[in-house]
Amino acid sequence: RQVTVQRKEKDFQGMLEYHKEDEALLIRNLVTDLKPPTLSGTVPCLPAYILYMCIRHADYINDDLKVHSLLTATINGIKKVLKKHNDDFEMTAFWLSNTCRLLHCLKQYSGDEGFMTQNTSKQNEHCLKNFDLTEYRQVMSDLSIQIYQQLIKIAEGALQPMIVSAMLENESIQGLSGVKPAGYRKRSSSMVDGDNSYCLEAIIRQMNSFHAVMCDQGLDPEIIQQVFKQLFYMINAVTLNNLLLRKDVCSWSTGMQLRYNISQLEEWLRGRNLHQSGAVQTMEPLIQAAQLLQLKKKTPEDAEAICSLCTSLSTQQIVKILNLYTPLNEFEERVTVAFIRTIQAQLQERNDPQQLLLDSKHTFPVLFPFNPSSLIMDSIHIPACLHLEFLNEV
Amino acid sequence: NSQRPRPRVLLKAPTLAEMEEMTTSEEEESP
Repeated sequence: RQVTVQRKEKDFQGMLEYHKEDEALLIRNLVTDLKPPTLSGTVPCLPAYILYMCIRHADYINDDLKVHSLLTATINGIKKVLKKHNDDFEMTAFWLSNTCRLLHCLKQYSGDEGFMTQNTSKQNEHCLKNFDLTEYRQVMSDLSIQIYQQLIKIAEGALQPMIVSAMLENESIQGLSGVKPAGYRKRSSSMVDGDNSYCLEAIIRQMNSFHAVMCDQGLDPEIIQQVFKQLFYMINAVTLNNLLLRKDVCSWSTGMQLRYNISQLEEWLRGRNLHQSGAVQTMEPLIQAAQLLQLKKKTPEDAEAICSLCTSLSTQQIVKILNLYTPLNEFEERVTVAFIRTIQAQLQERNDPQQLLLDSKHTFPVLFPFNPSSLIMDSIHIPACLHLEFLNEV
Repeated sequence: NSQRPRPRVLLKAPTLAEMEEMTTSEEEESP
């Protein structure tokens, strides 16, 4: 009679062991040579979890040199891949997401009680035992800021050429072209010829693409919100600056088209659940400029209404728009000098900034709020496509 | 008290800029 002995599988404790000489291969397969689509369908931020499990094993065996070496190689690997793909939004979003996740893991499993409040008891077993990696967390945080800045730069570079034609020149409201001011000439700083004009849908398509990529990569929702707040600020600044310099777009009809375009962007934010991001607030100067173009500009009461409405525009900007304002036809009068003087008198108490144009390169400081994961390390499966067979589950 | 975990050892880390300098100088050294 045959006796079968069933061997109990050794429990996986959520650690990954490797030989020191395989560190370079680990970084190459998991960081520098990795293409984000390889991991589609797997748990988001898988590289970050794998790296944490390797760090944890090095901590478990109390090998500080191995921890140092792995973290340094990881950081240098991420920097190298970002430098190589410095115009690739997907790659940059992928590494922003993974760097932030690794930073969250270093906090969540640090053993610091402040970061453990949402941990299960199983997760608490996966905390580091020997080393305090606070200083490396700072490096990870600094690296995350660098990656975020690269992501914004790529996104701004894609959107910038579309803004003027989509926001100020394209006419999507039917019948508006018949009420353009006399002498209106279609032009754009971004246009080489007529084929390079964009409509608002182009901006929305581009933002849909950015949004889908960031969600697919598992980027924290708070970071996605900050990305769109920054992009909306740029749309606001570039559009307003052009408005402040171009007589041909300072008209009632552009005001109406602009307000419509902004409402479409607001609608887009609501549809993506991004209306709490602060993005709409960054558009406030542009919203007010659109309203200013549409308000009556004749009586003292009109002046009063303009002053109480345009709180996010400086006196200089209000006066400039009024000076540039172009009547639609012979029945509409130019804004009178007396009206502009009334406005200036009413606003003289304001302590406005002196510069006319907005800084379109201004960046809001980014924050990476702690976002612990409910995922348990020992449930993670490493797909064969990563070619990490040399990692031993411990 | 025997249950209390022993304190973890702080691993000193170079800053990101220092890491950059180290990598640059290593690259310069190797042909």
